[in-house]
Amino acid sequence: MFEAKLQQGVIFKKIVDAIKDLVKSVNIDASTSGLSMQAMDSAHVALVSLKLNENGFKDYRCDRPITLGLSIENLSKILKCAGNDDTITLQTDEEEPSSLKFFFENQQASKISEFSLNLMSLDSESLGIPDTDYSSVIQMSSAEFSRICKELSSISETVEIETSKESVKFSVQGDIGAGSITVKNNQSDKDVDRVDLQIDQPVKLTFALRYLNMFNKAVSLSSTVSLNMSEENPLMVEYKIDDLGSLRFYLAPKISD
Amino acid sequence: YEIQLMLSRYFNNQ
Repeated sequence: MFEAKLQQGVIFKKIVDAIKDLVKSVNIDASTSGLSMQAMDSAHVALVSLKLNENGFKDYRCDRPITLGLSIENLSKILKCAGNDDTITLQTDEEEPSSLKFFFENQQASKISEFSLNLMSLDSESLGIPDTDYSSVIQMSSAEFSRICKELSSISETVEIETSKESVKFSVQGDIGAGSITVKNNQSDKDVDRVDLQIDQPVKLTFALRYLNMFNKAVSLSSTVSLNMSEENPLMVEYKIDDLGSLRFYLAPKISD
Repeated sequence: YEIQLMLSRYFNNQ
């Protein structure tokens, strides 16, 4: 028996919206400790990693580990039928399920929707991600980071992110010209202005803005985002989801030929 | 000219 009930079903809707342009199908692994998922984009350049702890669910039961192979597009179609204020329950009784049941219930418990999504058998291409002490960690407003990436992507396909003890600089160079946006360490009380820099070693790395813009679809999951970088390593972009867990994106850097 | 690296360069297949 597997059953997971989310009080705020809208969070699940937002997660699926955030990853649906990046990955087409995923294996969700359910265990006693919660749900986890790892998937790469078709070019194997970016990776999405989701972890949802059992404690964050209103009800959670998983008698034995199961793998749920899902088409994100089809999952998205079913989740469109859930209201933003609905609870969402995932359920299956089978040991090797061929489908996953969904229940959506509104706050008044006056409307209950039930769907079943056919599951797929997917080859897992799981990557082992080593625990990394990143040499530059930036925590800032997710909306602000999203705005910077969107603005710069009209000038260039790539952005160079350079950290120092005091600031982080986003630089672009394109056919029309060049530019940069520098964001300084700022211990404001307001989330939208706050920028926390933890710089053990400065880094300078270049990334494709197309992918960063896709990651930023997760902006509604968290008011802050953390950018974790080490020289010659993939960038890790993390959106923490309250008590529930986290959505992480990894992106391999670009290098000069 | 910039080359896009792949993640498998950094992470191991499991």
